[in-house]
Amino acid sequence: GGGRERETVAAALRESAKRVRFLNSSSNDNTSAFYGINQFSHLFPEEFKAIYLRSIPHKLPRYIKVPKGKEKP
Amino acid sequence: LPKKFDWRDKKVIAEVRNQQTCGGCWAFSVVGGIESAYAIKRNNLEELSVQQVIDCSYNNYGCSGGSTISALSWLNQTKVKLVRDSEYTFKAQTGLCHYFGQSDFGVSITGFAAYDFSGQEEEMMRMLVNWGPLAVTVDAVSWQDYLGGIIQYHCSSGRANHAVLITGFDRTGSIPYWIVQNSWGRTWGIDGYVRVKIGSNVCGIADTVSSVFV
Repeated sequence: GGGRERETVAAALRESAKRVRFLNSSSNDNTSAFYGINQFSHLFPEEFKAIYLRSIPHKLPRYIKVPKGKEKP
Repeated sequence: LPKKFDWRDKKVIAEVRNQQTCGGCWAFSVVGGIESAYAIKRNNLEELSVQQVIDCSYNNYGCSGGSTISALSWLNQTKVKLVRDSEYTFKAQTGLCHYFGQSDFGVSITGFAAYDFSGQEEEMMRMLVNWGPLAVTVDAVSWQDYLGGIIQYHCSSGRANHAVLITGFDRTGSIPYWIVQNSWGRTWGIDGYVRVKIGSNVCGIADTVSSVFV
């Protein structure tokens, strides 16, 4: 891309690196999630959300456990 | 309940897909659940068309977004037969709905169950084992930077914005976790999968849970 596009990507990458440092600060053992640069790092969070996070929420009834032996087919 | 369970071990989970820049996660998660339900019942894993759901589920918005529950309601009401992925391939953009003759191969659903399992993840594990993989919604904002490990922090509930498929769980280690298939390709996360801690509704994973019957 052009110079301006490169600048935007660089800014998004800088923001990603900052975010990754914060997210990794809670990882205190080897099982915790770890974060880093991946295929989405060139996107600002708003761009990422606008492209990939498009699920519309839906409120559902709470699951009520049926006592054993009273299940319906 | 077993300590560890994964439907992948039974060869009823299709390969990780890539939604590319299409906001059709809701369709990927629902179709993944149908493929598995069909494979569990018929012992035959078929890749079904996500594009068909994206194009034809009129109560959703194609690649601009949608809801797993609306898609399941549409599939249940219309009894539409999902054709093979190879017949109706993924284009990463919303298109016109294609119709197929009754004689063509297809999988229709007979029903579905959808509940809020928050605070009842033990029951949710039981449902996964009894019913098959679970289509769920999550808050995936922090997943942008995920590389691996078990997500325990920085992932709150109540702001669902992404749909995925739970294929199993593992409670053998110190942190029990859900095994979750995503639709961002195999290069993301752990070969396209993510691990989410079980027990405190991390990422809102237990808020909108559905399972489909074929």
